[in-house]
Amino acid sequence: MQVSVQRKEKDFQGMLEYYKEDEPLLIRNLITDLKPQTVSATVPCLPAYILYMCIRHADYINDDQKVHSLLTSTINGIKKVLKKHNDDFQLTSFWLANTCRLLHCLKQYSGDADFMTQNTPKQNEHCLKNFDLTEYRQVLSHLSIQIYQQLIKITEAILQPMVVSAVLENESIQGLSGVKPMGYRNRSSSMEDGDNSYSLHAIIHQLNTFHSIMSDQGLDPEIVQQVFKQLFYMINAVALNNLLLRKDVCSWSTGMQLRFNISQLEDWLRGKNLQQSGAAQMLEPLIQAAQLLQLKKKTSEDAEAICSLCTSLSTQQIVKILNLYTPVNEFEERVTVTFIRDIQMHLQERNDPPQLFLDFKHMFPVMFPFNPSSITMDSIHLPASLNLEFLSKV
Amino acid sequence: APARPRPRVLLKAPTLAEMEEMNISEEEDSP
Repeated sequence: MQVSVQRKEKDFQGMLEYYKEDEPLLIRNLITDLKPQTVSATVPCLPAYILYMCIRHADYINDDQKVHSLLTSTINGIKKVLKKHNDDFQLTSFWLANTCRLLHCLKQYSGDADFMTQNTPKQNEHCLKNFDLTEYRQVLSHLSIQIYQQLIKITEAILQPMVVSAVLENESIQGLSGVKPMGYRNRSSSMEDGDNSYSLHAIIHQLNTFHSIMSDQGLDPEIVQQVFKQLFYMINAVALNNLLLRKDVCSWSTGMQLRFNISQLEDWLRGKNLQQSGAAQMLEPLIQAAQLLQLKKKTSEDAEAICSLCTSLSTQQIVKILNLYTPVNEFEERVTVTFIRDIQMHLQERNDPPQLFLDFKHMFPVMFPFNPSSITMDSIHLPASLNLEFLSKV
Repeated sequence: APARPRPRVLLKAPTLAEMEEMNISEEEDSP
């Protein structure tokens, strides 16, 4: 017995066999009833590797019906879980990571030379033998897009209510709060009931939570980057749209606060090595609005400086901010109509489309670049906690 | 010369929407 078990372990080829009638149990234990924390201490994306090993055995025995049935049940199982938990960030991120990993496995072990360049010889032994699953890869790609969109919807619903108070109104620089535009001593209207105000720290804490959950679950770094680029686009749009509606935040002191708060977000991106994500660039319009609030607004040279700096703001947005601008005290001069005319004259040749507000619901298209794994199937261990004892290692 | 591996058979996959329909009909069938 001992020898045969050892031999069994030794000869494990990285496939998992199961009886057809156990498929519903497999889908229930590995997908619909699975809690991410059950597998948190194992290799990231373990469910994806297990599913691939099952697919591989069905391919190995040349059973196309079993492959069809398993892939269809897997996809439906994942859709079912996500439909049921459509506001659960952790679960949605978990299944995005696993669906993408399964997609990568079907490419990496497809036998297609383009996807095998980083495979070890041992991994090349674990390729599919009988079936070409290109069409199922397409379906998994569509499913990944749906899951990604659900993840963005969830994260934006959490972050959006925080943006205005945390980024635009948060008074992180002490002492500046006294310097309020004339007539606007108390906090702005959006702070009627104090409990819906968030500090800059709160929004950075939330970004940290998103980042650590996605990273721990093994979500591809390229996808994590796209998530934060999308979120920072939303942060910029919500904050700028709000600023374009409010005289009480269009002042020199708010410009100063805003620039500081944005710099904290930029620091956070650098700290998470997200410089390449394009997320920081999403804040450019808001950065320029903050600088515009701090620039001098008197001479024609000032007008030229503003026009050459505010390249990410539309003419309408620049004029609107200047019209809303409120001096902090009686010593500071108001922006004159002449000055604004001067700005409009400078900006005439831009011919930019008349756009004032940004579409904060805009969603960038998502890409899932191929990301092969260095893990070999025969090194995968099935924890007892998954209750998959009906799977046999082959 | 080593035998050329047999070409893999392309498995036709239903679309996500078709899978959804299959799923609904299965759920209706199941007691």
